[in-house]
Amino acid sequence: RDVPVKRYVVNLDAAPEEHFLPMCQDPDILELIPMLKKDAKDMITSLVPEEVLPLVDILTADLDQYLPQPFAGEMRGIANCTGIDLGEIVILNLAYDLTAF
Amino acid sequence: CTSIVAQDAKGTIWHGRNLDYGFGDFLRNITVMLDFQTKGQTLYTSTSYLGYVGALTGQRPNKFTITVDERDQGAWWMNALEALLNKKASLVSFLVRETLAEADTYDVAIQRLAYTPLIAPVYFIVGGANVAEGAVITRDRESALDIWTMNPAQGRWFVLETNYDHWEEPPADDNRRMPTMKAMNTTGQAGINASSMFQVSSTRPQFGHVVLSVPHVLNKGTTYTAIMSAAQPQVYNTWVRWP
Repeated sequence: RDVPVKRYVVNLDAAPEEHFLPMCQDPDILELIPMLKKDAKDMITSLVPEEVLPLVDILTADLDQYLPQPFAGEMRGIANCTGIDLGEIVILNLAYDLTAF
Repeated sequence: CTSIVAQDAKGTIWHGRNLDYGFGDFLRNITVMLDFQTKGQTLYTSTSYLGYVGALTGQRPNKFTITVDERDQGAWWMNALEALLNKKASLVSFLVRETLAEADTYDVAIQRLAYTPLIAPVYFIVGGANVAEGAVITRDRESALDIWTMNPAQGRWFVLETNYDHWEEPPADDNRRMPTMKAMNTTGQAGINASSMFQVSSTRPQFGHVVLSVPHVLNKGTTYTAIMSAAQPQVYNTWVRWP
């Protein structure tokens, strides 16, 4: 079952919001989205202390002020194409730094 | 996590890594490789997750490779405070991606990873495309505490990192360092290549046919193995692991 992972191109010449579109629109990925939404919620509720969640709301409300490009635009693009809540995408991206201790 | 940078007998640098994390089944289903291109040319490649815009594993072709291992220090709120109070501090995964995108030599990559303020303490493991280019950078939030380099001429033909400072003994109940070193020394410098690096990354303790569940190079938390060689960019590949 140790299989090589799928590979996608990210076109850096396109707008940040479009960088991950080819992956998002892959039928194999589209199939996973419902499960992803649920798993993302599970991961977030068990990983991120509740005290942090209001912080994430502040962050998400003004993403471009807190996060550099192209990252803010890319997160927005992924939220749009997967339908996963932007705040949850932000948390998933912060999860490593928050848990790296 | 376990990351290894080694130089084989012909002077080629190899970089292997296991990414170990919780939520394995979730992450294994969304692990992908991304070729970041401009004008149709690959500028850098990473192993990532759907929805994740930073990088914890990556390669700039013919220049360098980078992996990140977590450093067992501090608490989550220290990281959150750093993020709030120190506007200059970068997210770990953002710094890796920016370094892959903007650093065009191994030495510039080492400098950026060593001295850019960070939100969390980590280890950066860096491999180059030239002889003896390999290092483990031990980072706190402000700067590098230590840069431990390969020195093949003196017999240090590989450097490796799990999740503990290399000058300290790892905890007895999580000593993945020892079996990794044993596997590398058993393979030997002459035996190092992409396949044997993958084998080392697949080492797990067995007693006859019974796999023992003690922390090992390949363990329950391992979500993927990546093997890279900056001098041979086409080698870079990633395998989801189901230990």
